[in-house]
Amino acid sequence: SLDCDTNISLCCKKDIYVSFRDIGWQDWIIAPDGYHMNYCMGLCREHFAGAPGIAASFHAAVFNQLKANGIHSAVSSCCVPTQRRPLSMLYFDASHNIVKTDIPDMIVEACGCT
Amino acid sequence: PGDAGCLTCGMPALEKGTEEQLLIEIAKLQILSKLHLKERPNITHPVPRAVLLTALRKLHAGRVRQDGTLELNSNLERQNARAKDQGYEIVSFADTDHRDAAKSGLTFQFSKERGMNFQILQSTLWLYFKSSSEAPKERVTAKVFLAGPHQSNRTLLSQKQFDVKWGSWQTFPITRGVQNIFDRGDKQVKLVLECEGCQDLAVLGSLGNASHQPFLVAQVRVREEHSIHKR
Repeated sequence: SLDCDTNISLCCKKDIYVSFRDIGWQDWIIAPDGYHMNYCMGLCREHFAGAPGIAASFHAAVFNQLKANGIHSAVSSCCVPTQRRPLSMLYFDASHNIVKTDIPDMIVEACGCT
Repeated sequence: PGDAGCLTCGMPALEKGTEEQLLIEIAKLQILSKLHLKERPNITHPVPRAVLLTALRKLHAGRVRQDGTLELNSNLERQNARAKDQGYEIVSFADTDHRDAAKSGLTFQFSKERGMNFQILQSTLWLYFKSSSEAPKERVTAKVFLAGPHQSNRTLLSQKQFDVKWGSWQTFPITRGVQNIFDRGDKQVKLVLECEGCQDLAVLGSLGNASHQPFLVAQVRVREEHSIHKR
């Protein structure tokens, strides 16, 4: 998985941090201080296709068959999240109670081509 | 660009400031949506810092930093949590009514989105008992009732006998009572505490010290009204 910088046009992970203080939400969100709102962007060349972890899968085998038979023109490869992690939050709800929860799949950790 | 038909491959190029503003708005919407909130809660009277810190220290011993923020779970714990259904832990502070030294009313407020159905996995009431006399320790019996519409129409939820020496926190499991409240669709949990032998005790610490304000902890899980499981 690549991290985006100015020289990369291929599929990569763009790191964005939203500080709760900067957006005026620190009064109701106790923790964490902000949200890593990473996202995936960039080009997926045909030969990059194949997300990590599916190399030996049924899907990869089908995809290889499609490429071998020249049917790839109908298949577009996308730059998508391949690994995510949850976001643990501690906040005040409308009744001023403290709520702790883990929101699954909120933070993108790696990107790859489908 | 260059991947026609690939909807996930990025956005049209925007000016830097506009792009940043758009991303912040998306982040806000995403967080509110995941927390099942229509809008950000309006905190009109924030919980005093001392109260908050006490509750968090009791719940997460060793995990509260000096600045009051909570050390979040380890990667392993995060993965375990991910494997389970999405759950919440709610801490609610009591509005207290203690006109009688040996009998006190406690009211807890809960907000609930319409249509959401909570399952209470565990619920515990935390109370602070402090001795004001010189006696080395005092034996007391505390009973927690779920208040009914009439004085006589109340349900015993928890009973405990213990010694009070100086001051100590005591916990009372009240899971079943809180579940009944949620099942009825009520937004308030009204409890009555009766304490035998509490004549010389300052029960419900909030009388003098805000950091001893009673609180209720509930571990809840959102139950889908119409869930379909596929195997």
